Amino acid sequence: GMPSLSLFRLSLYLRYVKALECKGVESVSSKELSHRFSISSALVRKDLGFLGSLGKRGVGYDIAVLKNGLISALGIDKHWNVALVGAGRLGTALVRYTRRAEGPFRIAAILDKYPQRMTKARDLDMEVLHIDSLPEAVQERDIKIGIISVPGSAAQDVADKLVAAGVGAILNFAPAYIEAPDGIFVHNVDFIVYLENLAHHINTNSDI
Amino acid sequence: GMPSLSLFRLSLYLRYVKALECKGVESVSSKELSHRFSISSALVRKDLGFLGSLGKRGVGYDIAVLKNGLISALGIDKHWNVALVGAGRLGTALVRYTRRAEGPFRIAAILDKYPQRMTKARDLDMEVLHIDSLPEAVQERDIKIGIISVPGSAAQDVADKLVAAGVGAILNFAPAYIEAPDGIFVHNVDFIVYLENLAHHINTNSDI
Ligand SMILES: NC(=O)c1ccc[n+]([C@@H]2O[C@H](COP(=O)([O-])OP(=O)(O)OC[C@H]3O[C@@H](n4cnc5c(N)ncnc54)[C@H](O)[C@@H]3O)[C@@H](O)[C@H]2O)c1
Ligand SMILES: NC(=O)c1ccc[n+]([C@@H]2O[C@H](COP(=O)([O-])OP(=O)(O)OC[C@H]3O[C@@H](n4cnc5c(N)ncnc54)[C@H](O)[C@@H]3O)[C@@H](O)[C@H]2O)c1
Repeated sequence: GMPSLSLFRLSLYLRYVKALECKGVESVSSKELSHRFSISSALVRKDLGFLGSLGKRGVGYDIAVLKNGLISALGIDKHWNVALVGAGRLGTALVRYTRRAEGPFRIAAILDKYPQRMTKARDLDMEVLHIDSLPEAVQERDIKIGIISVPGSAAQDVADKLVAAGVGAILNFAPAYIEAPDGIFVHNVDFIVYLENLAHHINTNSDI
Repeated sequence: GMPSLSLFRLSLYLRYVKALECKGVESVSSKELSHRFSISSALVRKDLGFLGSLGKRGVGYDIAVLKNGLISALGIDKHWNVALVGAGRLGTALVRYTRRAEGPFRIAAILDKYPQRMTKARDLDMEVLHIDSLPEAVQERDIKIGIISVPGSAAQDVADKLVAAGVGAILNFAPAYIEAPDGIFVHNVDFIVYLENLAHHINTNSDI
């Protein structure tokens, strides 16, 4: 398969290409992509080479063709049902954001330890389920990915429940390293890493 | 300076090394780091080579020495004051998270278009300022980085205000590509990219 970092960059290209499409732009060059993401044009062309030969020398890539090629290469042309556990401040923001994004990811279930409290307080127009109904929600709604947005102390317990219920991957926002069996993919998010990155660039005044 | 992706990995190593330190672990090998992050040991040693020769063949790296080396290489051994604009759901979660992280980043100012509404609703124990007082807040509190967590339609306007007030870098969570002058570093966050990454791994059943 494709190397993991190349894959990550494809997601970034896709987001940018969609933004260009919204503005009515019809083509983009590898030079422009390399400039936007501060990487070499050669690397961009190598990444896009995984999509098959899409570009034209001197002309660049047709936006619609590139978008579909990226969606297909990323394997996101199908729908994905997602369960979010922890309907607090962050969780609610993530649910609203995912809905507006109009991508293939659908928050199919929102679960919490205190469901009634959460729905009122957070004006979610979707029912918040009790965490105990996670197994049946995952089965009935064909949920493949779980998002964890509970406090750090509850994270491993929630991860165990998600794995037991049958998800294939977990996106963890809680400040804790969670363990999961081989074959269950886990990504831990920590936005402070981006602040560190920015701080370093200010210090060294170097290009991102 | 160091390549940008190498720098990013250093942040990831640091977070992991801190977690090991909390558990009382005293040393770590490049093999363990390579396994944790699914990259080659050679790449880990190349990254850590930027810190000077810290490791011992066969023994690995002393945790405390490695941590300080990483902090120093990342340039985050000094304090950084940050302004967060948009004290909504996401913004409030980010403020609380940053405080608990006990890192060098201090949320020195929280600003919003509707400050009174926000402080009550979001139980922030810090005053929320009106966005109009951004310039003086940045000057008086020596703020170097701005975080944007307002709706997409307001993002560019807020970015312009942050730049005018004198920040050196912007971390943008709003779903909009913001423009900033050369020399002002901008990072756009989109957590959906991680969902796409996980979806792809489920599809191809490949290692992250
Ligand atoms: N990774 C990042 O960059 C980042 C950024 C911001 C916040 N966070 C983290 O995200 C998490 C949520 O932050 P928040 O500000 O929304 O907190 P919050 O307190 O507003 O929300 C937490 C929610 O989890 C629920 N909960 C607690 N234990 C549970 C359990 N065992 N099962 C199910 N639900 C449970 C609570 O009822 C609550 O609704 C925290 O761990 C925080 O540190 C991470
Ligand atoms: N990047 C990601 O992965 C991600 C994830 C979740 C949410 N988001 C985005 O983060 C933003 C905030 O989300 P939320 O759920 O917290 O929304 P929210 O409505 O709860 O909060 C937005 C806040 O911004 C304030 N505001 C609006 N216009 C302003 C202006 N011009 N100046 C100053 N303050 C202003 C509002 O008063 C409000 O307090 C949205 O743009 C959302 O799409 C991004």
